[in-house]
Amino acid sequence: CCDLNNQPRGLEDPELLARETVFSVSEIEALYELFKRISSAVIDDGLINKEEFQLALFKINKKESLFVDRVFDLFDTKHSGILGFEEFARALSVFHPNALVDDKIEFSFQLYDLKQQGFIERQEVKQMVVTTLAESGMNLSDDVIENIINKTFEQADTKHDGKIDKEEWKNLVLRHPSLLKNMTLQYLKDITTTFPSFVFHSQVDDT
Amino acid sequence: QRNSGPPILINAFQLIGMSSCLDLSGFFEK
Repeated sequence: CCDLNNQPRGLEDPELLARETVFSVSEIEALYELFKRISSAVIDDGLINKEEFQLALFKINKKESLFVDRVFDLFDTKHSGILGFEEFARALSVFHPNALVDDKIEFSFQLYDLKQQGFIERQEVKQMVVTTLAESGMNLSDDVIENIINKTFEQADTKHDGKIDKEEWKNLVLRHPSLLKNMTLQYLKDITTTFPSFVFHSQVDDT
Repeated sequence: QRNSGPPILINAFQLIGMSSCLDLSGFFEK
């Protein structure tokens, strides 16, 4: 379970992760306590599979979810189908209140660019709206959905080409910051007080 | 011709944000 320098698997270099994320070394070590809890929920293997990810981060127990799949893929930067601690920490860093707005804009753009074409197309927006309504039990007519999407594209698609590119997305969210609300988890600031047991395993003095 | 229904106030991405929201709050409850 441990490597030669006696650090737990996945937490080999907390200082490097702290330098490359918004978390401090202590916060990285506390985040590892959260990671251990999530990664042992179904299979205690030190890795987060999609089922554990869905249970922990979305509180839904359905077989398939468009957003769970998309968010999991964005966390899974090594495309292995499972998340190691480094991937988990780097992705969650974007959701920290202190993360750069540009990083949140980039992540949210990729989240909504379902087909990863470099732009968000109308059909993708409709698919996401229909999925959201279905998951939340809301029932809106197709006319109302089309109207919402029309209005959204009137606001966002300033180049009038039927799609939203990254520049248009950035302009839209800067005009409407509430669209990034789902990109910030305020409680990540409390990670060390929520998981104080990290101090028993800490191998570094934080600065 | 008058527009019949109420004006649409919600942006599609506000709606989508409801489903695409991560929720780790259960781990942070005191």
